[in-house]
Amino acid sequence: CNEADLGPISLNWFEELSLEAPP
Amino acid sequence: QSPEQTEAADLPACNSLNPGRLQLVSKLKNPSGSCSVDVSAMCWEIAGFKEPCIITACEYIVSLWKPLDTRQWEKLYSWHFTEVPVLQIVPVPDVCNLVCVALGNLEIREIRALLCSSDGKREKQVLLSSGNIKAVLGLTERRLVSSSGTLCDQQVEIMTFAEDGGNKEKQFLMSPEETVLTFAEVQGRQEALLGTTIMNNIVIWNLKTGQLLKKMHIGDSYQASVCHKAYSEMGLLFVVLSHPCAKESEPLGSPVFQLIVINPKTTLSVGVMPYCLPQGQAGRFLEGDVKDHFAAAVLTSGTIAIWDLLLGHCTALLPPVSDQHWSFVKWSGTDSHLLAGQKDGNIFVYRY
Repeated sequence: CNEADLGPISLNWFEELSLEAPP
Repeated sequence: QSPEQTEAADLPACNSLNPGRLQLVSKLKNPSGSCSVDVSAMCWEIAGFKEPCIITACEYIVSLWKPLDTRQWEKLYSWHFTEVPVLQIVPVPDVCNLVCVALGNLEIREIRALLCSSDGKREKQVLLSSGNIKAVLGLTERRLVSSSGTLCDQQVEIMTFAEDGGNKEKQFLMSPEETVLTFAEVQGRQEALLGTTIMNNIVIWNLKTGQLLKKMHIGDSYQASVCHKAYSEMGLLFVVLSHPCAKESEPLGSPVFQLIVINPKTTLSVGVMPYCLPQGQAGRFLEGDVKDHFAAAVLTSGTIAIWDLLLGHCTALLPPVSDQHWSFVKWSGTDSHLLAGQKDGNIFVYRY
């Protein structure tokens, strides 16, 4: 698996998605 | 209460294709005569000691068995149901002396908690929820998640038990507005919960806030995939799915399980590893369980197959025993045992 297949990877995905998602 | 005991196992490890891997430890024969539907293993405190017990479910009776020695089991409690039959056992991790069951005919109509009185002498059952329940799963930290209703009136609810099984707290998660079919916890991200939906999406929730974080389409190759296990590693989600609707006629054999990787930030996913049957074996996924890096499935052929998810191949096959097809299989949560059940009530305990 690499970024070409999956796009940019973030180790903090959970925190970032929690900030972006509606409360 | 007259003790009911099981017979000691006297069968060899049968003609498994990898006989060294599965050793028959003991056998439970449920004498109730009704159809056997599920099995589970959990610790239960008996006279101050936590014992590794087995729970068996027949259509109208759920029983708790305590070990007498390594080969025999004694029935300790039985919970009886009169109107709605049992569909599945729902173990709740981290709760002592409590197990949940889902009852219904084709779909779940009720979830009940099964426990015993404080003096340990009487069985008790408590109705936790009722209605059109689609999916239920026991979570770590004494929680139970369930989805009920459909589309706009769907409710996704988390119930938290006190340590003694009492005092329930409730919290709601945001509905994905499509029917949730299964749930899975995420190893490495305790505050995350995954769900699979009827539209072939995987959804992620934040269990602390109840937010729906993402809806990710996993392709239409396999309908109604079931999510068994998820791991969060290096910013990616690794998800083990089973494919009950896969066709058996694919040239390389259809995958029974599949490991896919999803980037939750972009929702892009790729297949990492298909777990197929060895050549010459046929069958689709009927029922199964994943624990750590081992997956076990009952196939439509009546055989049980086991995969090592890290090695990537099938490591053991357990054909029907005594001409009886297997109907369900579970990994024991208390040790490295495999619990294999037949419809007639026989439960075989194997060491793997």
